[in-house]
Amino acid sequence: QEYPEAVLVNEAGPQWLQVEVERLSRELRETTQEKIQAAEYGLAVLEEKQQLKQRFDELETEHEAVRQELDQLREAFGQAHSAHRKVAADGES
Amino acid sequence: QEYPEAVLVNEAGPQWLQVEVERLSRELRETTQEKIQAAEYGLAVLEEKQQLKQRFDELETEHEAVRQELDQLREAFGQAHSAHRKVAADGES
Amino acid sequence: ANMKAGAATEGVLANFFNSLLSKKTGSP
Repeated sequence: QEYPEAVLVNEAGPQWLQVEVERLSRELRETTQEKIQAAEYGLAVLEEKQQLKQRFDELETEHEAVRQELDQLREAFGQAHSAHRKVAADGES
Repeated sequence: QEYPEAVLVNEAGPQWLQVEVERLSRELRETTQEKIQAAEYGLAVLEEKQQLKQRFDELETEHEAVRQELDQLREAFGQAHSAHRKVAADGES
Repeated sequence: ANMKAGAATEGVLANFFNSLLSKKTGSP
């Protein structure tokens, strides 16, 4: 009398087990599906990140080249400017 | 006699069900753990990708600025060069 | 070095995700 639910489970043993097997199987199918979705999503984001990294590296290389060209042109401009001033001074003198 | 394994399962019904419940419970725990792991990794990669995207946008902005400066300097250099040639020609004449 | 480490980590991650996709579970 003290534990009516225990008696209930005991008598319905195989029945209860059968229901439990079906419940666990259903949960396992759902969880497996969610796991597959998480893995597919992870792979997709990984792929996108790798593509973005490649674009970043290309841009970084291009950026470095442009910066060097700018530095060289600045140098050439400076030299041309002082040469020009020298020519003008010579011209005057 | 035709289906000895069926007889086996039948007699061992509750026993077999109990074993199946334990197996399914174990697989469910394992699959749940894998799902959580995949989700955590996926979020981590997503975070890294978003940080990389921010660096990419910053580099792109900087790159655009340097390219514009280079174009302006090229233009100024061209003008200074032709002015210089005109001055030299005037000087000679 | 950290670029190489990054690529290695991504490789390990890709293997982990692929292992989850190839692993058959839930079958009775």
